[in-house]
Amino acid sequence: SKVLQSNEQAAVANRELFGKHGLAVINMMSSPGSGKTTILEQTARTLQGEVKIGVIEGDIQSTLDAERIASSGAEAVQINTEGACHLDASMVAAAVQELPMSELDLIVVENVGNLVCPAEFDLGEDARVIVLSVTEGNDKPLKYPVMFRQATAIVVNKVDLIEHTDFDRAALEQDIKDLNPRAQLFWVSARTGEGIGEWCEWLKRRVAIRR
Amino acid sequence: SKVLQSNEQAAVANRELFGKHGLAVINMMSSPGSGKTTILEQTARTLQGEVKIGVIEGDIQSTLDAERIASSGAEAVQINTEGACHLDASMVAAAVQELPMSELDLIVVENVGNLVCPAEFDLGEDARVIVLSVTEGNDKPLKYPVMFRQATAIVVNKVDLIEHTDFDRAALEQDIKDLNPRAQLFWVSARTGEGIGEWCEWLKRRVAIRR
Ligand SMILES: Nc1nc2c(ncn2[C@@H]2O[C@H](COP(=O)(O)OP(=O)(O)OP(=O)(O)O)[C@@H](O)[C@H]2O)c(=O)[nH]1
Ligand SMILES: Nc1nc2c(ncn2[C@@H]2O[C@H](COP(=O)(O)OP(=O)(O)OP(=O)(O)O)[C@@H](O)[C@H]2O)c(=O)[nH]1
Ligand SMILES: [Mg+2]
Ligand SMILES: [Mg+2]
Repeated sequence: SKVLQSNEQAAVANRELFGKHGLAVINMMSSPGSGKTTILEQTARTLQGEVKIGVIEGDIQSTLDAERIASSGAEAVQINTEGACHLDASMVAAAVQELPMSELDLIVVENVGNLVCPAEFDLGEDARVIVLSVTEGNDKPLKYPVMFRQATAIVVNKVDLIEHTDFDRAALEQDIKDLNPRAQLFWVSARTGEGIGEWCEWLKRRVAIRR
Repeated sequence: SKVLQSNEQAAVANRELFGKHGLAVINMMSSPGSGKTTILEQTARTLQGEVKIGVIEGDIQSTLDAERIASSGAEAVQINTEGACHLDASMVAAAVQELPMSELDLIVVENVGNLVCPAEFDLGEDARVIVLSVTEGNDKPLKYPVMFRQATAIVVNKVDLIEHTDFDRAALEQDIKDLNPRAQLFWVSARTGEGIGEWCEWLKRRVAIRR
């Protein structure tokens, strides 16, 4: 469609700009409230001094998330779509102008909480990360295959709550293996910090290959 | 827009059809995995013999939810949008033809898990119910005001997990009071059954006013 074509042009331009600056860029997607912002707060604190991080925060309304990120030590820019269910490449192009690109190693775009629309819009990222919280249920990859098929990594969050849920770990691992065998799977709790170290090591490797 | 106009025409036709059959019709929306299907399973069991329920199950892919509903004693029809992030009135018009309308008292449409798109599409319902799970965080009404402003009722689910979250009950009540003071608020756990009785009583009242 015309909308997707013009988005792709903007995404290509973003990708060139990010490449020129040696920036690793991650498009992070999930349902509302899966823990994207909390994971990024933990990530920023863990990688303080090692990896310089900028976050582009996407929400329909409110600046709550950008404020949380800024308090955790990373640079943050908030985008409010005022209605659109996803960020697009032109919004990211505008927002990234407000980040000190030459000083950063990594940009994470926290997309609007939505398991459908964001999958369709290339932002110029070099990796797509989906966060799935154990409280949502392990059937989400089967219900949203397009979203989960295009993930570079899947972070399963809130593992601290797993005994209060009927989340079937083996079923999730099998469904991801069938749908997207090359996706990296991380099991974390942004609350307790469990698994955050391994997730951060993966981010450091993404940064290293982009320098 | 043209899409919304043609949807509204179909919604008006649905509304007339439902009125003719004396059917109460609820459009249930939430993020993926907030507990819509589990709440409906509990509702069907609780109201067995009292209220005859049909469920129109909306998902992008998979028949998991319709199968679960059918096992709980309610009639179920599955719609797979194959991509659209929301149900529309024409999909509901087609699905409802597969339900024994003259025998039913209540139809619940479980919309696609999404806090954005479904708000825009009238399905011909007479009430809109949003499910919010405590694990998502209490900031969702601020971040998705259009969705929460148009709710007839808001069911806050998974209260059994509240001590493992930072969910602020008072903040949620205040934000709903500011945004949508006429919305009915229910606090439930579809897992333990807490609050399901009061929710079912409200449904019985909705059915009674439509007969
Ligand atoms: N128990 C538990 N709660 C968590 C964890 N991670 C996040 N939360 C809680 O989950 C809720 C949502 O977390 P956020 O980080 O705001 O989620 P989000 O994906 O950024 O949400 P949106 O940006 O609104 O889509 C908050 O109440 C967090 O405290 C976790 O690992 N364990
Ligand atoms: N602890 C707890 N878990 C719940 C509760 N209600 C639902 N769940 C769990 O939450 C997960 C999702 O529940 P569903 O009923 O499938 O949620 P849904 O909103 O229908 O999900 P989608 O249709 O995929 O958007 C499942 O693992 C349920 O067992 C509750 O009250 N407490
Ligand atoms: Mg967030
Ligand atoms: Mg469901």
